Amino acid sequence: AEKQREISVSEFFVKNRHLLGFDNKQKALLTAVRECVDNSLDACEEAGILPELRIEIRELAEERFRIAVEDNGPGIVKAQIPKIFGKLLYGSKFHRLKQQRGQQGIGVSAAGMYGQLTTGKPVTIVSRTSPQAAPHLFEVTVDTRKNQPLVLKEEKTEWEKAHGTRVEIEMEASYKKGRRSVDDYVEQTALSNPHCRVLYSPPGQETITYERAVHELPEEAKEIKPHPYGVELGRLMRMFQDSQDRHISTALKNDFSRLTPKVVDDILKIAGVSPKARPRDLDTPAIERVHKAFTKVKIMAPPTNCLSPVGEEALLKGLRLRFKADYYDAVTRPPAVYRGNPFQVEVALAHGGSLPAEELIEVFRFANRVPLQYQASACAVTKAVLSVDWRSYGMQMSKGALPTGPMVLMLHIASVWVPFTSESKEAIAHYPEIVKELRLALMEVGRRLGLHIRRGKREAAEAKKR
Amino acid sequence: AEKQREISVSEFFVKNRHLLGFDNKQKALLTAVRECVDNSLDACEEAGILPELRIEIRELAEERFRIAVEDNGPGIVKAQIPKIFGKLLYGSKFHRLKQQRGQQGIGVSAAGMYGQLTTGKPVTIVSRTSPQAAPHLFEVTVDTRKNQPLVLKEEKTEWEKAHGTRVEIEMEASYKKGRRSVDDYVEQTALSNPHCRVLYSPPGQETITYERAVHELPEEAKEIKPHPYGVELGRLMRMFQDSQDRHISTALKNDFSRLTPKVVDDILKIAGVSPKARPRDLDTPAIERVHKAFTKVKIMAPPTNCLSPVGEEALLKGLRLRFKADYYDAVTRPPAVYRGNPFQVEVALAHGGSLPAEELIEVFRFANRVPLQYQASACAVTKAVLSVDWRSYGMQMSKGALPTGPMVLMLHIASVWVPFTSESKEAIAHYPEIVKELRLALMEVGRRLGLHIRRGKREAAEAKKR
Ligand SMILES: Nc1ncnc2c1ncn2[C@@H]1O[C@H](COP(=O)(O)OP(=O)(O)OP(=O)(O)O)[C@@H](O)[C@H]1O
Ligand SMILES: Nc1ncnc2c1ncn2[C@@H]1O[C@H](COP(=O)(O)OP(=O)(O)OP(=O)(O)O)[C@@H](O)[C@H]1O
Ligand SMILES: [Mg+2]
Ligand SMILES: [Mg+2]
Repeated sequence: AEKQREISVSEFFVKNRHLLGFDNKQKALLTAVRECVDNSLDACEEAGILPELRIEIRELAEERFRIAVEDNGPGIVKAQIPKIFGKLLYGSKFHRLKQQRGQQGIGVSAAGMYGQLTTGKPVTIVSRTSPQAAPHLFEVTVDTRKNQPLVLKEEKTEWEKAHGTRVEIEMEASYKKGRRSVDDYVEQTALSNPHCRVLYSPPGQETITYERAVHELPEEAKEIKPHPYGVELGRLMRMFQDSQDRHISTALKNDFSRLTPKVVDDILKIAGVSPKARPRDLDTPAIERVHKAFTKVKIMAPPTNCLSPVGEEALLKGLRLRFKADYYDAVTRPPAVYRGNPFQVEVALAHGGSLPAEELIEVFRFANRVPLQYQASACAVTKAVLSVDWRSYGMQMSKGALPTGPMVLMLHIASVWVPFTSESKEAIAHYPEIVKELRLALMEVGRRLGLHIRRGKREAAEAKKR
Repeated sequence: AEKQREISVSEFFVKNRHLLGFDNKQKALLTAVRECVDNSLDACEEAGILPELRIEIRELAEERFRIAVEDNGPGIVKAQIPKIFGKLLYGSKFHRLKQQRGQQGIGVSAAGMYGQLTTGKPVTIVSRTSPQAAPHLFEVTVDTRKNQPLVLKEEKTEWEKAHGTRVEIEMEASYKKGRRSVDDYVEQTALSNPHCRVLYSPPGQETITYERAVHELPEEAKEIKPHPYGVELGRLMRMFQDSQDRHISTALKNDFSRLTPKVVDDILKIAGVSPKARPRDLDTPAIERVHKAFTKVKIMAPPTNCLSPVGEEALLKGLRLRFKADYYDAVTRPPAVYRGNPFQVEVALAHGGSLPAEELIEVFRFANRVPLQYQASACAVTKAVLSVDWRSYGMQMSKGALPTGPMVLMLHIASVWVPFTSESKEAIAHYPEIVKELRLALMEVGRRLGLHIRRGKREAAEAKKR
């Protein structure tokens, strides 16, 4: 009987801004820029536009910055601007299974909310959907008590761009150079998105231009239905309840990826359910039998076109550009599934050369092409690297630590839904299927590295004899 | 203009059940039991009742369990039962600053939702608020599309208890013994809550009874107002906007902890704001000046009565019961503040004796008296332990790994709001103030350990000479 109350999503996340990646001032700058850049790249790619991004960071006072991210994307219709920027859990990417950088409907509203929390200032948005449409300027804040947008300003404006979006946020932040800096993030982003042109203006410095290295968009990942493997019973029950199909056989074919008519027949036979049964009328025991039958038939792996891996060639090229090693290797695993979600793991490795031999190895992590700069210790990627016995491949490794040696590892997970350890999207959750795939990829390149290291030692030993 | 949609909290957390601690079957069992036990302990302590808990885990089929947690607490009024169990972000603990195990309004609804997701079964609740009131039985599910409860059953029932609550959840889970098992959790919980009597029935085994070791409740932590240190500008603006006080001087005294009339006068003088100004009428520049002035005056540390640390004596006693070492030490730091939230760090250490000398040290973590069993690598506690140079205290330590040696560390953080790395409440977020306090506590016991180890080596060396 105590004061039981509803808690709004925005109230919850103000109190928990560390869950969104805003735990300290240096990270806040990086997270805000990343959320805006991710949105711009997603929007351009979805609209079939070669992205051109402008990223500006101005220092207004000590620890007070104004960031601006501008793109040449499709723009946002004015009716949607308030909710997109002023409401958490609102967006276009959550309800479909498609590999994109964004997925939660939180990112940019969270960045704006952090700006508002630390400076009281609204987010400023300028957007235009076509040369015929007028550009609009908005100033939006989040009413954190109700998770609703408050529009402080809305007006037509002048803008030289034909279409696109510009987002400005004033916030308390800290700008540092070097490792995990926003400079490093912008550079890594430009390198891993060679189809994008980036004009980057760091505080008090000349604009740096990263020109396009390729002039076509990467193959766009297709949206798909969930794969049956790993879908929970309760989710299946929900899908059948919501299904408009008259027959369960049609529902299964339509609602899932890789359920061919033959496989659907087998499933329903094993489950003892008529193909003509109406999905909404099935009782729980019948749905349980269908759910069990999923695991008793052979279902094809998901189609590769729903994922957009970087590819071994591009991974090797990226490694060679950044590191002077004497051995390079890469592997892209075939698609796998966890909880109905297709995913794909890739690993690239560089060894020897001018890499420091007495240091712990460096591990670079990416998810859906976005570099992960924080929470390495929480990440499934790190867990997988630590779980491999690198000594069996000829490297030094103390208990409980990364191996020591002249090596760089780059790991990428592509998925229609990346399971992160928190809403800040900084580290990968430890789903067993994902850790398993990471280990398989690591052991594959590890074995080949082992051969290389052994061969190197043999040759060194023979050279010594002569 | 793509399909922009609102995402319900429950939909979001179904897709992200790993954020709630339900990523795999073994963890799911532990998380569900923990969320129910936490609620029972909080409820009993708040109502001034010496807790008696019954924890039952029945195996219905392979990987299918029915858990039940029953308490002798104050019970829940029937009007509130649907929302408490069928709606996420609904509870009595979020909006007040008081040290309790629960804080988010998510825990038990998440456990029920996971049960429903994996078995389709509702949560069953029996509750009674007094011998005069009739016990009520409910079966509740979460309508995940709308984050609303669905009551499948509601009826008066018979129950021998005078008051209390019984929660039953059927779920897919896995029961393992040993490290991080639910048996281990129940034992640790009984040990760290000596005022609680626990009857524990593991699957297919005899009931284990943990009798009370003490017969009074621990000192209850007082609810407080936020401390000014670390409160963000936007939060201050919100507080003034919502304030019913006619004068800012009254608002400051009432809305914050440790703002005495003298300190309030100083703050307003420095800020150039009249004590009679109405909080709602202050403009942003004025509030910014007040916000800056907070950092220019000396404000007392928070009162100790808003935190309930375990205490050095109880920590040492707990260590001595569990480990046969030859050296024990403990320290409880004074209260500190991060983001307006008082918190307190305690560390206990055991060394030597029969602890294994060639293993990495063991680290036990607690938050608000709840053992944290997972995500050690993500935790600020682990980060703090790794950041201390244990070699300077005479221990072995490889780069990037925990120290090696016959040592156990137990760390506890008590706070009015514990910042966790995700909604599963498994690891502590890395707020700089918290990591700093952890390090200070660790270095304090580390230094004393160093003296002890050096003395031991000296004595061994002298003994050798003779
Ligand atoms: N620059 C942009 N151009 C076009 N559309 C955009 C742009 N930025 C955001 N949007 C739209 O606004 C929606 C909400 O963005 P937001 O960053 O809050 O969430 P998200 O990208 O869907 O998920 P996440 O929380 O993972 O970032 C997006 O789904 C997208 O449809
Ligand atoms: N056994 C119980 N006896 C009395 N009240 C209870 C009991 N269990 C839950 N409640 C009430 O239900 C509310 C919601 O519980 P829930 O576990 O969902 O959230 P919480 O405990 O507030 O926070 P958290 O998500 O951190 O656990 C609690 O705040 C408490 O008021
Ligand atoms: Mg986004
Ligand atoms: Mg709870």
